[in-house]
Amino acid sequence: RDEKGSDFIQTLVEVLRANPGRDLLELLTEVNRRVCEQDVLGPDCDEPRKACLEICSSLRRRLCLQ
Amino acid sequence: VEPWRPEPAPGPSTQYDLSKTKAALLLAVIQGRPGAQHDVEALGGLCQALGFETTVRTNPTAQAFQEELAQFREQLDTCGGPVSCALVALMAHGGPQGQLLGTDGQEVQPQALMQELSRCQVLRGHPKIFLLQACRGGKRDAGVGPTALPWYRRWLPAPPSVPSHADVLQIYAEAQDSSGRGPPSGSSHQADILTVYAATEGYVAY
Repeated sequence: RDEKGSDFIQTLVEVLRANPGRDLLELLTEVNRRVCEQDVLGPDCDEPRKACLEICSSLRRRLCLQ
Repeated sequence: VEPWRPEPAPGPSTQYDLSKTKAALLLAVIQGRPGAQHDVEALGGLCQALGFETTVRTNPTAQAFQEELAQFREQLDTCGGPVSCALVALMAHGGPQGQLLGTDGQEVQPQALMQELSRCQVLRGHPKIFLLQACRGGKRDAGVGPTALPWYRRWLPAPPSVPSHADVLQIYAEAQDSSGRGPPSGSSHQADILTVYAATEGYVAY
């Protein structure tokens, strides 16, 4: 988070800016794929770690933000 | 059993109508979270680009988290106009049980904050999006695959799976639900909610 923000928020913004008209759940799946691919070396980690989003939806329809 | 058929092309009935007001609330603890300002700027810019009326509050205390959510709900309920969608981003350090920590070090449960919007009258039937950038515990994921762990550590047995506090609560809630009450009328308070956590339960968010 120190240099450019958190993996989740920065990847989310990147993916949504590129595809604002697509279904949000599909985009979040892509965000999660990208976040899971990254190796993270946190401030108190001695070896790379992984992160994974948790997406909980009770949406009843497609949700496209634009 | 009917054979599976491809879904019809998205239409008015299969997609939320977002033509009315969209509102976003970003609550972020920046103090003691280096780089967090980048998230606030990036997310705020995105929300505005997507047409959300965006409110940003930084460095809330635990109580201010609750108050800001309550105020946000009140504003939506009293604005008089239709609202299509609400987005709430909660960014802070997280406690071991998934609590959010305000700038005063006090804890607030994200579920309590999310329930606030479930009570919002104008958002009934409309999507409510929650983004949570916070740790949900102290566990760290070493990953899987050939480069994740040395071979000798891959064969260590996994710790036994014990029901979590959430599991116990769920079983209790299900027992309550099946205790003879009739079906509820109207739509569910729990419908139309999308929650995205930066980490799975119990794990660190980076």
